Amino acid sequence: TNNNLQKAIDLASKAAQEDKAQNYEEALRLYQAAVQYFLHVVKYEAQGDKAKHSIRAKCAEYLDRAEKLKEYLKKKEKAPPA
Amino acid sequence: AKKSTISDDEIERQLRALGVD
Repeated sequence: TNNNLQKAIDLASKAAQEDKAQNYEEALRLYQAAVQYFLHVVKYEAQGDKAKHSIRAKCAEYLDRAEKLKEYLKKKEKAPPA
Repeated sequence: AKKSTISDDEIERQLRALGVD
């Protein structure tokens, strides 16, 4: 059943929406959740090597974006309250 | 050079690093 894959794709597209809407906390949470599902699919649900390769590449992309959001949020928190 | 794809373990590690606040 590829509902985990579908779930991962849904989460990733929601994350991108929140990201665009500048809801970075929400986007960060959703990117993490999406990668968790993608990772589960790569590890436990048989996929062709090509599919695994592209899922891992997606994970790397989302993780990179999530890290940037996390950095931004940390810095923003430190910024003196307006 | 061929873009080296990230490994499952590396993904797992980064995910954990992210989650840790």
